[in-house]
Amino acid sequence: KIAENHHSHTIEASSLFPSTSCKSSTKILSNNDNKTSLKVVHKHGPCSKLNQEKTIAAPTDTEILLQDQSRVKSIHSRLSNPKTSGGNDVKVIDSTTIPAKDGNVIGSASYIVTVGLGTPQKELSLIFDTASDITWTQCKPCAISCYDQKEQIFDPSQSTSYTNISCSSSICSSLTSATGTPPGCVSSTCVYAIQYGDGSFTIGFFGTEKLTLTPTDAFNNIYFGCGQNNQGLFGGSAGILGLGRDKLSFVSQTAHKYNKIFSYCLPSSSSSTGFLTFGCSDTKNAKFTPLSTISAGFYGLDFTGISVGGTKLAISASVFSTAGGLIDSGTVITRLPPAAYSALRASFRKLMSKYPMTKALSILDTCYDFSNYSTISVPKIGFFFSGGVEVDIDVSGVFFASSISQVCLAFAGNKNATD
Amino acid sequence: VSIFGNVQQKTLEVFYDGPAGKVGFASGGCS
Repeated sequence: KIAENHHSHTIEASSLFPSTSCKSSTKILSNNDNKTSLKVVHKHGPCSKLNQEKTIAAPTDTEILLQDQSRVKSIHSRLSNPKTSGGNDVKVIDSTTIPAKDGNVIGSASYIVTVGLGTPQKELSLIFDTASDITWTQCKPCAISCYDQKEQIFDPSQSTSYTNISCSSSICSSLTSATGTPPGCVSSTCVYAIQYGDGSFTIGFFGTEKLTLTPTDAFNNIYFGCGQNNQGLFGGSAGILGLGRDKLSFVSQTAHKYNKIFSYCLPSSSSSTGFLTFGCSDTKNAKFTPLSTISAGFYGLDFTGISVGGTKLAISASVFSTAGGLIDSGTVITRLPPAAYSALRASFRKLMSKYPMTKALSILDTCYDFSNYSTISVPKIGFFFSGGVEVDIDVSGVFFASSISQVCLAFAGNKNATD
Repeated sequence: VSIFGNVQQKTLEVFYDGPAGKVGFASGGCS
């Protein structure tokens, strides 16, 4: 960033792209009795060990946006079909058939943290996801299928702290609300199944294991999925760390220590690092908005307005309240009601009219060709949430840059006002 | 629904406080 005034950022055009080497955050990750921090990296950037040797191909920009749209569709589906309704029993282990009555979400969720699992502990890189409830990893012997992952696949038979959950256990029954799929039973062992909105899935044994965040913060008997049939778009990660609101989520299971309080910072680019902290952090500079009640499964957020270039847009409050809102660590592109997106787009295009536009990129329809510019001036974008909270988006959150000749406004409209 | 996605969350520290039922944002959270 070269300069900033009240209403715009001036940046070098080259800063829209990550560098080829990793630059760690300058923020010191301090751990104490009340909190524990993990480093957050982008799955496909130079800071990720999943990216070393590039044996697992990163998705293209178009693929990322298509996967993101699948994730959004599955969120809409989950909101209109709450997961408590149950369904047909699941075919397990011997089949890949599981009900697709709703969808959990995965899409292109792309930020990972590394945790330790088992005794002795094995390091595993898991996608952290505030819209997932169950934590799971691929497990040997991969009875049906495992996708390629960078780290060694977890082998419960080599861990002294692994235990299977019995089918008759009440915790087994609670999988229905956490996964949307009733549990199965094989040789008295509880079997979980999760189908994601993009068709990816994991099926396996439900067990408990020791999960280690840091040398001083380890948790015995964390419920998790030990996947024996895993297929889909997990990008070389070992599975998912579920940070949702269900009682089986990692956040709920560690409530005795962290009281369901956590925070994270996602880095400005895939060549830098952020953090995920469990427990109390310094919140003196934070602005808080109430969690809305849109759904028990998501972290609801009430949008009330948008500003562009220092001017609050004329958008009726009912435009946002009609369908409500939520915050998600895994959805890439912010989705807005059609009327709100139209107003944002019109204002942004007007303030960016000196720059040549170019063709759309998938769901992104406001794209620029900055080939002939070394610096660009970008209007600031702010969001208003209930309680009068205004949050200015960082300049790194304005664009989705595919190439210097195709840099797109990183927002999209929902199809319907009621989505 | 509107969804506040992860591109827009970059460099913000996002706080989740379950018991208090609130979500918070602080600028410049990564550095």
